[in-house]
Amino acid sequence: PRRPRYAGDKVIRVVPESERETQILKAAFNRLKVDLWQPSSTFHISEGMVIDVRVPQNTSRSLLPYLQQANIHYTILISDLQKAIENETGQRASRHRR
Amino acid sequence: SLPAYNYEVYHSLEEIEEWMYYLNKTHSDLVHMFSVGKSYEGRPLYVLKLGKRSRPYKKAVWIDCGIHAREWIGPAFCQWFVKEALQTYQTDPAMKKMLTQLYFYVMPVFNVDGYHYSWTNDRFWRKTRSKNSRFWCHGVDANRNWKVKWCDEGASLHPCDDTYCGPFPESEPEVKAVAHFLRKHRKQIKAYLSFHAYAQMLLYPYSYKYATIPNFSCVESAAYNAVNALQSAYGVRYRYGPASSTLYVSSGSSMDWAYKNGIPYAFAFELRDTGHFGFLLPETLIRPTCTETMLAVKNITFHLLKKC
Repeated sequence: PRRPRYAGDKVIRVVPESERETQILKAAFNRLKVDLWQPSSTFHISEGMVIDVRVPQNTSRSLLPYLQQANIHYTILISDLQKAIENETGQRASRHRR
Repeated sequence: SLPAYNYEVYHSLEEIEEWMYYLNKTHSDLVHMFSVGKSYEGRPLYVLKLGKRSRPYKKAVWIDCGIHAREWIGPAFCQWFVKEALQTYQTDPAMKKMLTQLYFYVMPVFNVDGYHYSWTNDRFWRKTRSKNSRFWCHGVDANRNWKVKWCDEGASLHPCDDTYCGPFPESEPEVKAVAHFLRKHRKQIKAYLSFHAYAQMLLYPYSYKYATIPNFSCVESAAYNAVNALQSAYGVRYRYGPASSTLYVSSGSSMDWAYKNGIPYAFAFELRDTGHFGFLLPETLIRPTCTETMLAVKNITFHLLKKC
């Protein structure tokens, strides 16, 4: 069976605490072309801003260790995005919907 | 029937359109469905005009949902609003007064192509689905495409970016169609409400600059009362303020355009939540989200009816 589209994807939250972290995050997100949930663009990323970003599975294998090495703290908001999508529509089976 | 339609689930575009057709047929005393134009992919852009035909000229409120495709709670709220209007018109004196003294133009899905795409291909799609001749990327951010400081700060000129402003202002047929309608009815429409997600905020102009609007005290007090009313339902806190400082600077937004076009009360709601579910707000939370938001919308409407 075909792998569900968002299997293994995560949504993480990171709040840059310094200008250094801000620049690192901007560069990383621009390079990796992640899906920013908030803010809507890397242009808006600044110190103290809450950043939520969807990270595809293959990207998280490099991004998350990179953040750890750079000593940038992050939290995982949604650890299994595919499951979260399925839970979103609890009243109808998603396979019927789509 | 009206009670049989489930307002606590997310509906596909086709279901929403069928629902609009149904209401237009069965509630002709309060509902009139029309189209303001066609989307890029040729879909009709439907709007419901709600209100009692009590007098020849009435002021109006414009409500749109789903400018950004993935923000599904927006269209869910627009449907909820219509449901509440029709179901409580006879029993709620406040709703009766609203629909007697005003018209409500409700556009349940602004970005119809994007919404359909988020249902069928990519749940997290944001933009429209227009094609770009030079790049393989599709779509324009429909909230960066309005002719108000177009493509300045907070918008991107790159077609592959999620905040792409488009090749020129009102390049998107959806934006052009709604802008045309609002321009044509600018003397009638006294409030513009646009529904997005997520952040739990009630925003007013300006988005494109840090500055105070001329009618700040009226708009600020409307916002203050609205978020208090909203919070009274379940204790959920919404921040409020000018979009530029409360959220971030962005140019070319519909709210700023509406305000510049002469609509004195222009607001953008960022509905639930603040990130726990994000765009994937579960269907079980549609009811409380919409119930509290109704209180805010009714509050703004009554503020509008009183002269500030």
